[in-house]
Amino acid sequence: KKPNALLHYLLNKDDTK
Amino acid sequence: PSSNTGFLSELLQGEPEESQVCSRVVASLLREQASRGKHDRLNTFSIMCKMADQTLFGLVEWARNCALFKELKVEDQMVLLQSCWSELLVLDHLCRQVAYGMDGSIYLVTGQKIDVSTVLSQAGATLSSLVSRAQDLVSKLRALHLDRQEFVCLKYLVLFNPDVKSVQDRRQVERTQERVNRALMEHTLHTHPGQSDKFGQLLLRLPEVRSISLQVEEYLYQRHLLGDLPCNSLLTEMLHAKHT
Repeated sequence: KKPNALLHYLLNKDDTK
Repeated sequence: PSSNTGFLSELLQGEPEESQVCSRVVASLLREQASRGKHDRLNTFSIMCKMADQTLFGLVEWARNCALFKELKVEDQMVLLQSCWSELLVLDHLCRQVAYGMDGSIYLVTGQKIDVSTVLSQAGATLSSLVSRAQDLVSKLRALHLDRQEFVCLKYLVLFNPDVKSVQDRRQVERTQERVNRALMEHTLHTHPGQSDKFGQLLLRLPEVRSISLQVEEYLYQRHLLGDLPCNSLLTEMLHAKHT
């Protein structure tokens, strides 16, 4: 697991979906 | 002043309502407890960690929705948050005490209150010292009559820190820091003309927030090494990021 996977996901997630 | 008022109201618009934050954390804790059998309930420390974790999720969401933060690349957003996440948590806690807490008790994000004496009687030396230091800082912020606009400015000053290593768009972070600094100074002069150097006094609290947050991180990391922290949480990821 990348060390910053969750933070990266939270900052990149697409709200429209 | 009008442009300053406009700027500050924009910053305030990004602030979540305390009731929203509270209900989100309570719902998460109830879901967590409901998913556990009678014999593996979370202990007090784990519940506190879950609260901190949920609060941290909320702070990341807050940052992500800030217009000025959106101007930065995700790599810079990550570096800034990894540097200041524990300061944001501490500042969030401190300001909750100023806004809703009473002397001698701690107001939790869930709306519950705990007597400081109860915490100090049960906590170990490190946690007791952290709680006492935080309470001292709460008293100072109360004495300064910290208001919501000032709280938001301090949050921005913590987040937009141009001294963080490996920030690519340092100039953009500096611009935001300078703009917020100016807004905070104008706001304190405008709302508290009699209180000399309130602006300077507020800024002097930030190194104290930083110092407490570093101690919180160290304490949490030690507890993590003992296996006391719930795994797979944003909290543990952020702790790891600092120690890898």
